[in-house]
Amino acid sequence: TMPAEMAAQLESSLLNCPDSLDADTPKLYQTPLSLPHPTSIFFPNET
Amino acid sequence: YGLKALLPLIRREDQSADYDPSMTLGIDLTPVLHSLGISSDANGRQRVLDTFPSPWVETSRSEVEPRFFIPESFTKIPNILQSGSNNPVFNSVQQDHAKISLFQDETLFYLFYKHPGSVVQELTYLELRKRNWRYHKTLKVWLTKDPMMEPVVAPGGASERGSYVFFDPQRWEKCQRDFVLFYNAIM
Amino acid sequence: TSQEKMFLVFTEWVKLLQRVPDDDIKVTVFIRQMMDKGVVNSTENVIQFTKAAIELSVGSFKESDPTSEVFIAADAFSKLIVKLLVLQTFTDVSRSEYLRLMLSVITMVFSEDQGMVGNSFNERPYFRLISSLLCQWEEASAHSFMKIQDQQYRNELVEFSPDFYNIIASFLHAFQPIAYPGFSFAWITLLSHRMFLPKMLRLPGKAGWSKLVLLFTDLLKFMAQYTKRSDVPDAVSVVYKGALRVFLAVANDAPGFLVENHYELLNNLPPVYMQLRNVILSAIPKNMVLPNPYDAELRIGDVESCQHVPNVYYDPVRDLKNLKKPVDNYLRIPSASLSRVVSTSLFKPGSQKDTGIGYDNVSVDTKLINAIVLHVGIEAALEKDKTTATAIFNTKSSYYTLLASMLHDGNTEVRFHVVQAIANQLRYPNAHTHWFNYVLNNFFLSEDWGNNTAEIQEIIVRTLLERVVTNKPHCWGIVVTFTELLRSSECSIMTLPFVKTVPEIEHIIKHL
Repeated sequence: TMPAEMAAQLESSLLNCPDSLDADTPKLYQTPLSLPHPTSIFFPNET
Repeated sequence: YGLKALLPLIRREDQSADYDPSMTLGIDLTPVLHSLGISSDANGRQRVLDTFPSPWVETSRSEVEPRFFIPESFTKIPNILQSGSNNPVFNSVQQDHAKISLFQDETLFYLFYKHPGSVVQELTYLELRKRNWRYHKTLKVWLTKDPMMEPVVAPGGASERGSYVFFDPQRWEKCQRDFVLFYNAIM
Repeated sequence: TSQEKMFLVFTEWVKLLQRVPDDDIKVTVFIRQMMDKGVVNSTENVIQFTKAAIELSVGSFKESDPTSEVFIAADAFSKLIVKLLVLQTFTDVSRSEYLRLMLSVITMVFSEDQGMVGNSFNERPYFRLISSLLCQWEEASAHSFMKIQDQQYRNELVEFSPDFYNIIASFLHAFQPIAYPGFSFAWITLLSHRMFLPKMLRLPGKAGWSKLVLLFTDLLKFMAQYTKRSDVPDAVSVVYKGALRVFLAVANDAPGFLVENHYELLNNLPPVYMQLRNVILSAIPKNMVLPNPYDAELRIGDVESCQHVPNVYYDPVRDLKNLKKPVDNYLRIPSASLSRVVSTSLFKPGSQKDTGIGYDNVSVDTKLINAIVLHVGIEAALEKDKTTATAIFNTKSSYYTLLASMLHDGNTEVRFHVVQAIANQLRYPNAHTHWFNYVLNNFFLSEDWGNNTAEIQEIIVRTLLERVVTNKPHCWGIVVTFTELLRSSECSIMTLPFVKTVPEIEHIIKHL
């Protein structure tokens, strides 16, 4: 039987499970053109 | 070790007693394979691990950037965008703002849809308007008047009926449509 | 303090990377200055600097507003590791030792953090560090380090790259879920990472396979440890679902890996995971087309690919231990005393908990049984190539009689695990599938079992049936063998007592 503490650690790991955004390629340097900018709310906000 | 051992698996009613059927007898894998992008016909075999977002569907919330390589020929293009013999760059608002007007419509549409919420989306919006394109707020597409035909303004002046050219971002092409255009729907 | 100096240097590095592209000359100058000013010029300083960098990376994650860029420091740190590996010349220590040193420091900080009282531990910054390290290394090494001008240098780095992945793999082995349950989900995500798993599968000369089998075994051992019959903790069933998808992706992209490593993977797969077992054993070499296993005209001996001996990546003879001699001697010159040595060595001291379908304990050494059965199959296939088919497709051959004696002299449990081990070899059309199909058919029809006949037949039917009633995929060899038994004119399964006494089973077999 899994010890209670281990089950708790496993649970917290499940809660913090990395998703595909965490696994995406790092982008440290943002060129000024791709810096965030307040565009219209009507514009598409997903690529 | 005999056949009777299989009964708890096979009998549906008392499943809870012994085994979790989804892990013993398993499940129909069709939806799982589909979620992986694996087509059932073997010869259509596309590799999936190179773009594997995450082991679970629930955490595969977005596509992940796969391994890619930018060939020299994509970066070493002299004499375009006023770059002279150097490589073209397009990464600063001050210097490169003017270059926007050198781009074709499709390039502007690409930049607009590819970089949401960024400076470049704003710049392409302004440039497309200059070219008499208008952005439709609810359809979320760009359109412009069909030069061959003058639209008819509706009485009351809130809208017009005419023939317009739309840019369809799904099919990535311009298409002509007859359409009733409400002036408050575009920007 | 020197630690604060290290913090300062790393902070400057993070700021720099946000202001200039990483191939900007200023980045290289920064690394140069770090080397010239002695920030990383001794093991002691590398340890101090690495410790500072990982602590700041994890600290900034914990303190950042979750909606902001919480991984900037971790990404900058992974970029720094890659730059230090690529830009430095390594004389007194090797690149591998250098990378191991940095990863060891990270492991220590990770262990302290994970072991901290309570569950404040968060796996995500450590996940992101390794994930970004893999991405940055991929970018640096693209097209054989195209960005490096110096040819000799490029060769050095190209040669180091497989080591890079195997070193990451060894640290993943250290971070495995049984050791660090709080890192389990990050661990599975790293194992299947798009910049890791495909690379390890495709390193030249299968250089990544040993470590990869080790990692998959770690995963299966963890699942086996905590998969009881009914109350499987939710988190473990989520682990299972993730593992199933990863195995399906591997079966799709690199079936050869499962084809050649089925022996080791099955040694560690909990027997209750029958569909996962089918997925692993149903893998077939790329571009192989399977003849229809239900075809009544099919003669397994006529299938061309049954002449080919499948490659087994890890030779089971290594698991025979001190039985290697008796087994090989028996295969050369059979004798009752040798077969007795084998049959009496199959038991484990005391019984072990192991959740199976219909049993909770195991008192035989299933790994040893798997090794003997597959070893005999490998030797038989080699013998056929050396001499003739009749030398092994013959119930008097030592290959056949050794397995028969294990059944004859064994108890019910031994018989069950021997038949399971044989069924694990009934895969796609190959020389092993062909021979074990012959063995199982003859076991089923043999009269040599005396009053154990019914028991052995029932074990054979159960073993085949459980793999056929499980959801697809089904192994070609299992279907062919079971279809032959169902059609057998010499013995109609429907009339066997152990089938007639269980209506549900009788109904299923009639349907089949």
